[in-house]
Amino acid sequence: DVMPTFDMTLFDWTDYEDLRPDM
Amino acid sequence: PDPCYDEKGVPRRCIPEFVNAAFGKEVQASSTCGKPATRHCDASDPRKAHPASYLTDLNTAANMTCWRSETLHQSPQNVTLTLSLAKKFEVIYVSLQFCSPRPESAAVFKSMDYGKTWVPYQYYSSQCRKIYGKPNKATVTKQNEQEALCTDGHTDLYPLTGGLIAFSTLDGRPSAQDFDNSPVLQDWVTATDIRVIFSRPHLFRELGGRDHEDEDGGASSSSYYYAVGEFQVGGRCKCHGHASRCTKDKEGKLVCDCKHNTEGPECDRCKPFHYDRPWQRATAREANECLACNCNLHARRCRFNMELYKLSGRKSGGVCLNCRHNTAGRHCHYCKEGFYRDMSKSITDRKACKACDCHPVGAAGKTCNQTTGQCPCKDGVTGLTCNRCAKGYQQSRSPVAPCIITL
Repeated sequence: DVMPTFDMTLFDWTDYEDLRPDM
Repeated sequence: PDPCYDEKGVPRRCIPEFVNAAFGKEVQASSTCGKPATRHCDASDPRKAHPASYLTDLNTAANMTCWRSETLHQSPQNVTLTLSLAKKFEVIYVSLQFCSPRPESAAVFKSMDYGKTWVPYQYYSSQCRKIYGKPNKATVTKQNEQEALCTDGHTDLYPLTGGLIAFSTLDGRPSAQDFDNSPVLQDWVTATDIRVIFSRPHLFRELGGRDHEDEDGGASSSSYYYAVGEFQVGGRCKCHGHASRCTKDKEGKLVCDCKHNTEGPECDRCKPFHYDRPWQRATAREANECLACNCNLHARRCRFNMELYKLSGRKSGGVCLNCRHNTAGRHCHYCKEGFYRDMSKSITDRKACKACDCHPVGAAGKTCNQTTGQCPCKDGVTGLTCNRCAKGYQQSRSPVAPCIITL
């Protein structure tokens, strides 16, 4: 059972905008 | 078949044929008779002209055409013949056949830089010490193989016509038997131009070169001239063993038809991208052809590195420049940072290197293992690109620590 890939919409990007990839 | 390769295509030394390099070439004479015309020499009358072109034209036994200097008077005057070969040749001999008596003193010079500088090749005189400051018939040793000698040979007054001055560049030079391994002699025989200077005639009390024609209206008995029928320079077009012939290029200049991945007028350098070992002259044993750099089809340029060449046991010194297709290394033989090797493809394949594609949140860096492609993952993250949580972890809301242990 392989775990699903990250759901980027679940991350809270507040304070980490510079890490946020272009989606 | 190409003489530069054997029947199996293996390179081997090749050299242009032995020729009279002077034949058909222009000679500059410092003095030529016929201007103004005299009784026996008239530059405007082909039957009585003796131009310098007669020095290097086709002569037959029945018809020897001769260049002739002006009639000279009293004190000896230098008369110079300068032959431009227009290319580097390896000269084996220089010979002059006279139509007048031979000079009592003469010198042969060569230039290796198309006439900018001159070095003596050989002196001829019955008084070597007095005229040229050289001993008569000195011996050449390994220490002075590039020294011009003086001899009283070839200076006899007789024969009055048809006498020779002949100089062999290698005769008596100790390293001549081992020419391949003697850079000194290889340099010694190299010439772009040959100059002969007639310094003194057999002077006035003798017959030598005396003009009996009274051309100047009752000339003194001390007038003389020089006349030469044949100016020969025997040798080979210099190509360092990498060409079997010389041809004319687009500009009409004589150049070697270079093989063995060499180029230049004398095949004196390696072709671009053939710098895996230093350029060398071919020898009887080894063609020493220039070798292409090994860049696995990922680079078009390379350079030679002597240190790497020595470290490799004098086998390979090429360093590839501007490796493309995301490759790196002196042979473009591995993947550059941020890429990993796709082992299903050959290293020469344009797609041999794949991008790591490390996940911007799950990976701790952008550089993956160059062999496996595995990106460095943050705690609790897994996958080749670190794009999901490991077993026992679940996605958090923090992009800094994207996976937390499942409660």
